[in-house]
Amino acid sequence: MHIKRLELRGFKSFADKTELHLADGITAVVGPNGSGKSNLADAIKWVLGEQSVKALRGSRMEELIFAGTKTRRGLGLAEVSLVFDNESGRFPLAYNEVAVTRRLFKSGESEYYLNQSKCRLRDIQDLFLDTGIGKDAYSFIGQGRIDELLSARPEERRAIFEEVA
Amino acid sequence: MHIKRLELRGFKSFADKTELHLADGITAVVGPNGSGKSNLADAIKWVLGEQSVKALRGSRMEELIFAGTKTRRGLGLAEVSLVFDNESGRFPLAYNEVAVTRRLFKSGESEYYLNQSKCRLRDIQDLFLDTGIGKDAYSFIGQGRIDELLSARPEERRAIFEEVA
Amino acid sequence: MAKRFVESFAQIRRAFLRMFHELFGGGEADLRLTDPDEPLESGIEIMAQPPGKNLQNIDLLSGGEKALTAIALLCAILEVKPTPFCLLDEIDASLDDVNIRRLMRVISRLSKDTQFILITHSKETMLAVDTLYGVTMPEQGVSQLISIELTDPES
Amino acid sequence: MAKRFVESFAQIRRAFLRMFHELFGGGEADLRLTDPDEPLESGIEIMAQPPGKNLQNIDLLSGGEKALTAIALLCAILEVKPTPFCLLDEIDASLDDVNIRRLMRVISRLSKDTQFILITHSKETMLAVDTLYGVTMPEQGVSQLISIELTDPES
Ligand SMILES: Nc1ncnc2c1ncn2[C@@H]1O[C@H](COP(=O)(O)OP(=O)(O)OP(=O)(O)O)[C@@H](O)[C@H]1O
Ligand SMILES: Nc1ncnc2c1ncn2[C@@H]1O[C@H](COP(=O)(O)OP(=O)(O)OP(=O)(O)O)[C@@H](O)[C@H]1O
Ligand SMILES: [Mg+2]
Ligand SMILES: [Mg+2]
Repeated sequence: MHIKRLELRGFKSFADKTELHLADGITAVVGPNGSGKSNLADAIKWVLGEQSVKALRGSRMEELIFAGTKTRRGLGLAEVSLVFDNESGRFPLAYNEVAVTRRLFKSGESEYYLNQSKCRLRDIQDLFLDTGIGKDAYSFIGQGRIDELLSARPEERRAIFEEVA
Repeated sequence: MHIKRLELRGFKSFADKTELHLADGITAVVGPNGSGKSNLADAIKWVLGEQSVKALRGSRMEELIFAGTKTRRGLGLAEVSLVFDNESGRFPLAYNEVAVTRRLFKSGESEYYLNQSKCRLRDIQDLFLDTGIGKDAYSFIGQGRIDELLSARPEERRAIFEEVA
Repeated sequence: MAKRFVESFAQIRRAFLRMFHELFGGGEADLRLTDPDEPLESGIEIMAQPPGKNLQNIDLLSGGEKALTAIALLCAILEVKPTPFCLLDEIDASLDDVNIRRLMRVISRLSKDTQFILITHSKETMLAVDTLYGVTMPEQGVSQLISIELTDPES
Repeated sequence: MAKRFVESFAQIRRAFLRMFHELFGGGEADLRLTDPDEPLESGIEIMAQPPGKNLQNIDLLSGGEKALTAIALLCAILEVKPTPFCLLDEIDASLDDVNIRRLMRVISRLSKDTQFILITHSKETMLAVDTLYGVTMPEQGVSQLISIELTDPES
């Protein structure tokens, strides 16, 4: 089971509809400072259910919606989809592909979709249960945060070991 | 007035007597991870009077003395000298060169020397008064610490501006 | 619960020793429970000794050595319990080229079970991946994604 | 005292605007006193807007943009009140090559009044300095210093 592609529109600096196709193995993302690389990481965390705005480097949820530039107006909606391959039937759904989608409106309301039909965050979390996919500790290492595994005090390091157990 | 050279012996990973000759302009120091580059920065801070072991990445002063390796025994003394050019008579001393030296024994005692004659830390601090040389904020930016100028809260940023005033 | 924790801790510890060896080209490392009688409460101590050096407190390690030790722990956990995908944002920033090459050998091996997305500025890292994407802003402030052909790494 | 602080703050502010422009190749930046009536108590707000982007809170800047903004402030202070020497340990770690070249142009200019020691892993930085030293450990755990001839940057 792997991720086939990431689709985003209106999320942070990705104003236009953008698709990142992922193959097996290792994909590198490169580019100048401030071009939007870490915003892609935020998009994946967000669509998987991240609730803390601070973990997405913002202070209000609306800051996730494309805010406009000197030459373009801001948008009213951010939308991200993560599409998984389901050939192996890993997800209990009768589709070859499973698309998880999250939308955010200026009002701060989030909507979740599973293969285009509306659902709750709870449904998405249940789907990923026991697959190891989630927005937690060891599948995401944010920029400048690799040292945190070492710098935490001994008691704080337990969390990552408990997740594995 | 500029620094002519840095001499160290027994300080952290610099077991043998080592000299770094500095010219005007920009000197770059390169090398593999763990080879001793940041230890050179610690040596300069230390000889200029740094009292906090934590600012030198240690927990006890004795950790500044070469601790030995698998094939070499540890030493009992760390010594660092910073030699300034005094052609311009910037320092009120009748020498062409001014050497500031700090020694540390296993006992934790520090000794200070000015051109080979023993003195107190106070004498060295007086010498540097109004020259801008010192171990403070904007003449040393430690590894990974450039962001601290921005991440401090507005009240904390004052310190660096006050130093300039 | 306690039994499962102790078992998985032992597995991670063994994997950490191997990963540390591979990433540093030698040396010693260890993980210890601060209070082995209370596995569900105990903290975890990390010991790391680069090749040829005496064991010291991990605060004396250099910036790059600390990052590499943390990476050894992360890769040990990924080996014991692979996750379907893993996103690493500039974990190579403080590493020299020799250590980046060792890191990429480990990541390549782990990528049989895990899909990796690596954000990087390092040319060494770019040479060792399967797919390469560039993010640019032809229109200032608006991100665009372009797929880069890997045939010509000099581009 | 208050008068001196306000004067030097104004000088730094003007230098910061210029440095930001030079390092980012455009854009806007500003420094403001949170409480202008009480200059000796007031905090300092930093505003930064890379070229073409809308002004946002500085937490939304990227890792490299934050480092470059902090460097602009540092260089502004060094321009207003040069110190005899300045040691910078891997401040270029999160910067791309274009920004490193701009940084080195600013540092070269400031090096007329200030002696700089730069610790770096970046080849771009090494190409722009006057003297180059290497630190190695031919005997594991023991540091040695070697002077590197700058004639051949590929070495
Ligand atoms: N809601 C938004 N609308 C428009 N632009 C945004 C929004 N949120 C963040 N940005 C922009 O995204 C940019 C940061 O992008 P990001 O952090 O992904 O850069 P990066 O490619 O990771 O760079 P670096 O190499 O420096 O880490 C900032 O310049 C910021 O202005
Ligand atoms: N008292 C000491 N005796 C012997 N070695 C020491 C002592 N204190 C520190 N060290 C060694 O110095 C090394 C760290 O050196 P330093 O931090 O200067 O590396 P660096 O060249 O800056 O590397 P990086 O590029 O990773 O930042 C550590 O491996 C540590 O073991
Ligand atoms: Mg980034
Ligand atoms: Mg270092």
